[in-house]
Amino acid sequence: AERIVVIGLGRFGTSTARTLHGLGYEVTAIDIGEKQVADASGFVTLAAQGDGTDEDLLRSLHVEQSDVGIVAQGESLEASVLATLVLKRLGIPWVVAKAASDLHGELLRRIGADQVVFPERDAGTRLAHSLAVRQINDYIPLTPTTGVAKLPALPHFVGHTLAALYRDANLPLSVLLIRRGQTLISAPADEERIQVGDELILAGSDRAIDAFANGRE
Amino acid sequence: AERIVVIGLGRFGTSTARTLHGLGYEVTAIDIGEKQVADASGFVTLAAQGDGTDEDLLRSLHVEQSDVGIVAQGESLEASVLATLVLKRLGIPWVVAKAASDLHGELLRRIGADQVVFPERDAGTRLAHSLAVRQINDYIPLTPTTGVAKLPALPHFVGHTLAALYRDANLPLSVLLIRRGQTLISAPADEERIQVGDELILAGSDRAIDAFANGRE
Ligand SMILES: Nc1ncnc2c1ncn2[C@@H]1O[C@H](COP(=O)(O)OP(=O)(O)OP(=O)(O)O)[C@@H](O)[C@H]1O
Ligand SMILES: Nc1ncnc2c1ncn2[C@@H]1O[C@H](COP(=O)(O)OP(=O)(O)OP(=O)(O)O)[C@@H](O)[C@H]1O
Repeated sequence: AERIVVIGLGRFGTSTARTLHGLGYEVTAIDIGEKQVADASGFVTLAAQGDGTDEDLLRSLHVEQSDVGIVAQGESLEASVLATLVLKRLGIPWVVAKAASDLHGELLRRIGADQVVFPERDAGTRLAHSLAVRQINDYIPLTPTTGVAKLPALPHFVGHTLAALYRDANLPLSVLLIRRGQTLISAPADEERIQVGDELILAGSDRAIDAFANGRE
Repeated sequence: AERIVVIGLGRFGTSTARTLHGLGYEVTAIDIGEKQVADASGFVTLAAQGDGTDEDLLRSLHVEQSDVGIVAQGESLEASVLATLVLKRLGIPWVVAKAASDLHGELLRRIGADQVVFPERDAGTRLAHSLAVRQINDYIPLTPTTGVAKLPALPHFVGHTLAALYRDANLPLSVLLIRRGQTLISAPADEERIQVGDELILAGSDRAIDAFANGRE
């Protein structure tokens, strides 16, 4: 299995380590705090207490054999930047680092981070878009004004065909897929009737998705 | 315009307030720190310094006229829970609160939060899935093993038709949409040829998306 090292077990690092372990990866996790290490030992291959910027410690844990490194600390810029640098010096082919600001992200890229993530910033954008359409459960931006949204089958959808919903809405929008239980119906026909419990994946402008979901013209 | 109050201007609160302001909402932001309030005055309608759990302060800012309230503090459970309670007592119809753990989330729901978000946990899940397929830019989970992924047009896709890519991949997977510049091509025909700069929205099992993106059987 691919080997992944996660440095920093805050909310983000813990979630990443736990999900990777569930997907079958071999995960080594390092944190400076005793409690975080003790909690993690239940869902990673190896949990070690120590400083992620300490190259000797990382070598002693054979971290240089990892396929991916994840630097998941946010509060201290110094720890984040030094840990990223050390992982690249150890020769890890793909290093992901979490950034707290654009400037922090730029710094990480310049010292060799292969991917920079902004968990809180992205969550804020997603929430703001989903407030525009209260029913949206999830959203992938495509352009500044269009996106792909996941919507539950709302009461005024159930029992209607897609053709009827499109006619009512009269908007540039399309239902790309319907999830019905564990079945995925992609490119559904216009005659498909929406059932209770369906989930719809739509694409279109934010305004069109908003009007479609709220049953407005 | 709909009125929204945001309490707490950390990374998440700032991103939410900034995006909402950009979408045309009237945003009031409150933070206990002077610097956060000064920084926010450039991208919100009103920025005020003070304690989000102080009901008199919120009334003096006419917060009870808001359509949505967002509690964006994470470190202190007490501040998060009390601010959520105060917003519901003021009669705000939709209150979103950020939670740092499942238990915190449950507590918020029981005292009346209409929506609970877990920015760091969700970002960890998304990152873990995207590491399975390095090229995934974004991901919406559909079932525990399937999802919708956004992928750039990879070098081995460009110039090929979807039919050829499906034949090579031989997997249960479908391309729901292609974004080409500002144009969205939904339910693309099999003869559609992928161009440089396209972005693909795919649906299928994680394993199928992984094999498709990495050009493996
Ligand atoms: N030098 C270091 N080496 C290893 N672990 C560290 C180091 N510095 C901090 N940590 C750990 O990293 C974790 C997350 O760090 P921090 O609090 O800086 O980030 P955060 O952005 O608040 O995290 P999150 O939002 O994911 O909860 C903490 O558990 C902390 O103990
Ligand atoms: N009682 C309060 N009233 C108003 N603002 C507050 C209060 N307590 C904390 N804040 C502010 O909320 C912001 C975010 O708080 P906190 O650090 O608790 O959360 P966080 O989860 O680390 O944030 P993020 O991950 O979004 O950066 C900070 O700017 C802080 O000044």
